[in-house]
Amino acid sequence: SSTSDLKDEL
Amino acid sequence: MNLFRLLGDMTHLLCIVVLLLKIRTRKSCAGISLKTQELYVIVFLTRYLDLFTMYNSLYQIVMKLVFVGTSIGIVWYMRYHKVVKQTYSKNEDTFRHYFLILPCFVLALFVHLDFTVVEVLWSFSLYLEAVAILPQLVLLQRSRNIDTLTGDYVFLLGVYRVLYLLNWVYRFFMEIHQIRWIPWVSGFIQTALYADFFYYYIKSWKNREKLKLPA
Repeated sequence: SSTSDLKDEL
Repeated sequence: MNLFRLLGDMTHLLCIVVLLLKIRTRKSCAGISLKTQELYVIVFLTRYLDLFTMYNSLYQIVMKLVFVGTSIGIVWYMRYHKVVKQTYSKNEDTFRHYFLILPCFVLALFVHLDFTVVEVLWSFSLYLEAVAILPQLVLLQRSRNIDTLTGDYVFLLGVYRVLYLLNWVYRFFMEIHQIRWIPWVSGFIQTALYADFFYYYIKSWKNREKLKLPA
């Protein structure tokens, strides 16, 4: 998921 | 979102405020590397492609737009503003961007999660962000006079990266429990590049002297 790839970070 | 991450993002915003303050009130960009600022524009544009493709929280949308907008604004000031552009330390800002852009792009072609445009550019943006500060550090080393705002700006950029590292340690134990090589390794390298600067910044602060980096 996007969260686990740290895609929710800036 | 954990406290480290929030503080990291807020510190990053503060960096931009400090830099814009210098540019807008002092009408000066002396000691600021245009090369580094242009690299940040590329970093943000390539990383935030997902603004258009996937759901983002309002926080993310606003922050991403702020980072893209302000980075373009800063480059505009340094290149085109009648007064500001004359203060640009052009002769000392000689680092060639493409020495950084090209290797990062090649690396992203080989090291990524998926071979898709978005994923390759995402990896590229992380690799490029890791080294984007180099032209700025080289410029500081060449500057005789580093003014307070410039020193504070670079220091805060480093603090923001340290906070992101702490955020990853927190997330690893509390949420993810998995290794994330691409952001972690590039983030670690990015933070390590500030170590030398931190040393001299803190030393000058403790001795109440003007910041000066050894050539």
